[in-house]
Amino acid sequence: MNIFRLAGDMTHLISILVLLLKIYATKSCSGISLKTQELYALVFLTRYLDLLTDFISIYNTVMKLVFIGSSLAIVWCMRRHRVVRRSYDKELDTFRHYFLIAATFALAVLVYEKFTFREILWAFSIYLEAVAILPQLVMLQRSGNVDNLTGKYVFFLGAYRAFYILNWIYRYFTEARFTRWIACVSGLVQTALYADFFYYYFISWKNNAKLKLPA
Amino acid sequence: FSEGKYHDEL
Repeated sequence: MNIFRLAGDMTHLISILVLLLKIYATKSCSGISLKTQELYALVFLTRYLDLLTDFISIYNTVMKLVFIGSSLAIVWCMRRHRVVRRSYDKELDTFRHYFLIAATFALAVLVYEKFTFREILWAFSIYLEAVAILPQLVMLQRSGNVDNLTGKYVFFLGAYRAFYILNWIYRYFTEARFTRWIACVSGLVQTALYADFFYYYFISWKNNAKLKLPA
Repeated sequence: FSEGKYHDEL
């Protein structure tokens, strides 16, 4: 475990806490894409199948439970909570995310580490996580203005992936046989997707203006 | 942390 990896996991955790804060503090999920949250729940459920079979460390197990639990709680909240679900902008969240699931699953069947059930699902979860933010980014561009907490949520999600890239660079130079091409390439694609968001986020922060994404 | 297992990252 290196500092970059820990920083990455912590920013990932912070992003989820910021989202939970937004939903519980404002009792609203306006501006949040339910499709992205469903994709993240699917990512965690298909990636952490080893939760019950492989014990890596207490930290690893606890974080997996937190990620699975929080992502399912957010999806449940946006679908079922009688107050929160009324603020879901269904007409803005129109990305056809089933295509993302089909495309990433097809890719996982073609490009994998080992052709086993768990490894195919692991590769699927890696590819799916790379594109899971798309419905959310599209929704932000549609809604034009981004409220403060939602902007921070996406920012921390991007920061988490950026730390993971530093973690892979660090491990590449410090561990003999560290080759994790699927995760590295997919992680690079994922972080690149945030690049334009980061750019506009930085501009709005510098001008101390409200974050506006070009339509 | 006992690293080294294959998918040791989150």
